[in-house]
Amino acid sequence: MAWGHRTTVCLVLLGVSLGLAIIVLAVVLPHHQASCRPDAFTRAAVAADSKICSDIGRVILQQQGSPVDAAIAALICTGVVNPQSMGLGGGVVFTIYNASTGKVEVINARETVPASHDQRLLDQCTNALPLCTGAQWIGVPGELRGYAEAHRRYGRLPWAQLFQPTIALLREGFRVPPILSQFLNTSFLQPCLNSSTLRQLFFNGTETLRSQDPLPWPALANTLETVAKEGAEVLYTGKLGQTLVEDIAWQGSQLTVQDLAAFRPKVVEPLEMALGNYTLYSPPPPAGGAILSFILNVLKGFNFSAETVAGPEGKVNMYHHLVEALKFAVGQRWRLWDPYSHPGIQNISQDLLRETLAQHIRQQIDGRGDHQLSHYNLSGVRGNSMG
Amino acid sequence: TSHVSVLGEDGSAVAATSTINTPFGAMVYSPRTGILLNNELLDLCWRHKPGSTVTPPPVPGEQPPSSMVPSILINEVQGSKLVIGGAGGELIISAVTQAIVNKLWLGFSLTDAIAAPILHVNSKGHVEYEPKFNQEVRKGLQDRGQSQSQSQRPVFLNSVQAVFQEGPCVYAASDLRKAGKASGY
Repeated sequence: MAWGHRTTVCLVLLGVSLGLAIIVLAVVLPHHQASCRPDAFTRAAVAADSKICSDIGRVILQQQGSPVDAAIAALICTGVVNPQSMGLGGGVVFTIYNASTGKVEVINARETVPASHDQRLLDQCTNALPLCTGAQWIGVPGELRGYAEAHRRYGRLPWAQLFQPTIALLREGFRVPPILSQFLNTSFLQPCLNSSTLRQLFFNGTETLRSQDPLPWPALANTLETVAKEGAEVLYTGKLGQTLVEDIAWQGSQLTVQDLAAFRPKVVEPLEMALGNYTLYSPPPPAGGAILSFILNVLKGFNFSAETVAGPEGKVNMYHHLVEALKFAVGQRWRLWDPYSHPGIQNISQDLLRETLAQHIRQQIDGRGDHQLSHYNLSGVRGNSMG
Repeated sequence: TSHVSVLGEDGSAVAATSTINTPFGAMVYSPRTGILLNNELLDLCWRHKPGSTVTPPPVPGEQPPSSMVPSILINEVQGSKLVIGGAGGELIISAVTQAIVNKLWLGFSLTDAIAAPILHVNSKGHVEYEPKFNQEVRKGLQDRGQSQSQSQRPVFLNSVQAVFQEGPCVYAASDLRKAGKASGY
């Protein structure tokens, strides 16, 4: 009898617990999902500057690739879809957050000055603007060794797999994307393109290619296949590098195979700065993280919010403070010199992150926007169009 | 320049910015490899100390200064994260700053934070406005003495890509200025 009673009590308690659990789940789960807007993803995402390359990155993630794998695959793709912007002949900077360790690392594979270069190069700055075309301006490309270092540290999928989607894109009848077409048909770019060796790639007779025209690019497809198979080293110490150097030598380049072999990406700590409840991690010089941090550090002291900018005067006030902070920032850009090549300015960028400097700058910002350039340390700044 | 932001399922994240500098770089093409070469040494032109007119000669192995800012912002307490960066030469820092302010402080959606027209301050201290920038604000800034650039920038090539994680929700946005579109699951 006692055993039967206990069983009944247990069953009732179990039933009540299950009922409660169902009620709690019924209340919490829809609320949980309702808190995401309809355009939200639930697991992972890639934002590249074209849909096709974002999709390629997303597929890599779905194949259990790491975020670094996805970023590399998306960048390889972007070099084809937006070749006016980037490619294997350029440089790259990665900022990487590893969730399992909580660590952030920067891999800097920005181009470097070759060992042999035009000694009077910088005398040509003014005349070369705005486009500065010509082989004398070529830096040692770091892109592929940057990918290789990032993949060595954080890659999960085989290296070759990251290249396959873009190789397929090129082999399956690639056509000129609309944005590339806009650049190709821009009046101030066209004369330069027409007189350069890019003519053979982007012109059909005397006309630049138009959107959706076929863009056969077998040389790049072959290169990507070679790099996929043999690794990045084939460009830095192998046959591909030799071919590249020979190809551009007759266009005036002094780049050598030794320059390629000597290139090394740098793995460095990020700049780290508290920004309200957030911590901002950004790349140190020669990248621009110190300037971004400086501007946000100054602005955070003004406590802008949706409420403070609700009215027209509030909006003007916020943008006025932003403009003032940007002016002070332009006056600080000289601090982005490469600290490895100019040891004298090694820690100067760290000064930009200090709260005391932010406070000092905030005190110099008032309601006026017509201060002299010297107020912002802008006198003598001659141009800042660095990319 | 081009930027890609990635957030993985485990919360790991990558912000990567890559460039060949100005459009089509040096406009030097290697026909046998299919590679376009950069013109990054141009960025050495702006490298001089305040008040000095001397531009020091390039040093072999030196990396030219850059506006690239692939960045990650993490809020451990709320479990949120913003992975962000941009393209557009000297516009990069202005564009990324405004996207961060719009998103984290003014409460814009990520898409709207990136799409909002920007302003930029050039090396002469003049303000340049992206077309469609709010005219009322522009007038207000002029009233406060902000001088605008006499020569209007022909094109604004700024383009920001970002992923924002807020608890279980992941938002991703690519800049429509470059016809970008993000992807996720």
